[in-house]
Amino acid sequence: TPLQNDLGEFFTAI
Amino acid sequence: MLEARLEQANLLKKVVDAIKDLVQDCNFDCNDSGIALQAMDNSHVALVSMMLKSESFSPFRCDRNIALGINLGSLTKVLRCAQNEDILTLKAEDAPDVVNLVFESAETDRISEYDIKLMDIDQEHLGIPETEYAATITMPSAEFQRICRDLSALSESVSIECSKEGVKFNCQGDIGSGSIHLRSHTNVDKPELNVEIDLTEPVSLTFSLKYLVNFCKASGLSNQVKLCLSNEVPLLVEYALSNNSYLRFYLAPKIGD
Repeated sequence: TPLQNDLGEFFTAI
Repeated sequence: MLEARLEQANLLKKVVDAIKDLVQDCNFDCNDSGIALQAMDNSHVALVSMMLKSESFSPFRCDRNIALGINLGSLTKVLRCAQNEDILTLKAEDAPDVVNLVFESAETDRISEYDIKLMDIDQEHLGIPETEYAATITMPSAEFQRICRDLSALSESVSIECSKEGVKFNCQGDIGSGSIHLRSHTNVDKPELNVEIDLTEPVSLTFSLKYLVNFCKASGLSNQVKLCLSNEVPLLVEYALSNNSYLRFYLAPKIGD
């Protein structure tokens, strides 16, 4: 099964 | 203070309905450009981004930046007290404890008024980079909803492949596999049925169907949905509303096998 990425890996907190 | 009058309560009802299963407590950030909301789901996989521009309201007044921390379950309860066609006015003071909602029936003289207690929500705000997507698919929102529902019966994930041949939604599950292939399509009489594929390079990404099915709850807001994809970045699913307002969802891709 493919693993689910976390959105935090793409968008950074501001 | 904030005062924002919507011609039809239906718009806010549909927006809240579309996002309430994904996010629970949210700040509605109000300023002179309109009312915005950004919230990530608990598992940090999906993000909701809503913008209701001031032009979507008439009148709209917001003198200072105000964050209204609202529980969407509470908001849903109150919005159920509004008829779809009621005129809805949102009001709040500059440092509010409550948000006030007034529902007016255009047909009768009924005016109802509700206050919802506000919450202090310390929410992380994410910077979403401007992205030139490799593929943009504009298609009927009902078609996208059907594809997601159909494939979710077979599998947890869908791969979306976009090439010169069109867009292919593929899934593999325990009972078998399924695929739906769409090509660009123009219907002069019913433009809401158009499928437009704008491709700069081929894309193939895998996403969780559970989240996509959830996003599709917004289908009633717009006849068409826009899917924006680039390899190895989150998918953008956009429902455009009148006056440049929008409801957007971002979904992190799945990787590897």
